Amino acid sequence: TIIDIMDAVLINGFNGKPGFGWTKEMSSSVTNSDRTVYKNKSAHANDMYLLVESSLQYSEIRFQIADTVTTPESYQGYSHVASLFPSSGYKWKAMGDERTLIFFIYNAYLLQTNYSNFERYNPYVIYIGDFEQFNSANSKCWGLLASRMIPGTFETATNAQTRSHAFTHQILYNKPSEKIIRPITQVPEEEWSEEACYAQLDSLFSTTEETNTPYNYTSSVSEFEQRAHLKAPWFVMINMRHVYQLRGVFNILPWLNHADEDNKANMLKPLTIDGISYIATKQYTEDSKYTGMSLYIQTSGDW
Amino acid sequence: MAVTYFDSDETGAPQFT
Repeated sequence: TIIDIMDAVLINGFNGKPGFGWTKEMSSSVTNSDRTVYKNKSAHANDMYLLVESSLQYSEIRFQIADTVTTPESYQGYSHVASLFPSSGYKWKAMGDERTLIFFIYNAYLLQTNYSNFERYNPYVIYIGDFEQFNSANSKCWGLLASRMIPGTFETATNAQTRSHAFTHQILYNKPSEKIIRPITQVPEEEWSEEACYAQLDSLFSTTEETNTPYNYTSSVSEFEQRAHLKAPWFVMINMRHVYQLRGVFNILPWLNHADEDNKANMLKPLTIDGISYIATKQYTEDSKYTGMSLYIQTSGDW
Repeated sequence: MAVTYFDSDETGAPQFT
């Protein structure tokens, strides 16, 4: 279950590697509930609580972050809920440290299918934990970024995720025109509420126009490794004024094609650039074989 | 901080069942 996976990744480790160094705070005592509360070791003043459960009622798994947790059923200062439906046989990847977790869930078919079917098998990507901050001192500078999130608590949020994309799908990376998501718990200087925020994700040359321009692309991972020369970080901007950098997430240029020479996915293939390993995924853009990818998650070295 | 990478294909990895 997702709890076994989170226990292994965040706490216990396996295959000779220790867990990330988070703590397991409590588990639900409610019958048929596996809801579990974890806590990271934030570099900011406050640590972040993460609630995870597999819901029998809705056949989904759900993630939510909170400022404080009294019991697994009672928590205060929370983000929107991320939920999804992984079938049995789905695979996963996790990378991170004591501050931040990036978690992939994907159908193994993704790596074999032709590009015209990628959209059906896009990996689900979730970012949970610390951001870096610059000229500010937000004591709760962390967040939950997922491809679709819904307001409320685990008790009240019942409209689950059916699509799978990188977390940029709903964290609008170009022009947010409405408040649709609450990826953080506390907006600095505001009263906490369940209400959504304006949330925008951005990186150098990351716009749809740029990444859809079939210029200077390569389809070959090995050629991309040789040509890549610019690693640009990703930022999340909240309500047009609070800007934080995502840890371990980059846009690497010139672009790598969404599809390789055989029209198979380049997503999730391991890459090595200047001795550092990455895996790539793509934003929510048109499903064209000419779509450049702009999300690379660092899987070795220091974040 | 050094990043740790886990994969469901590794020995001992829990799976979605």
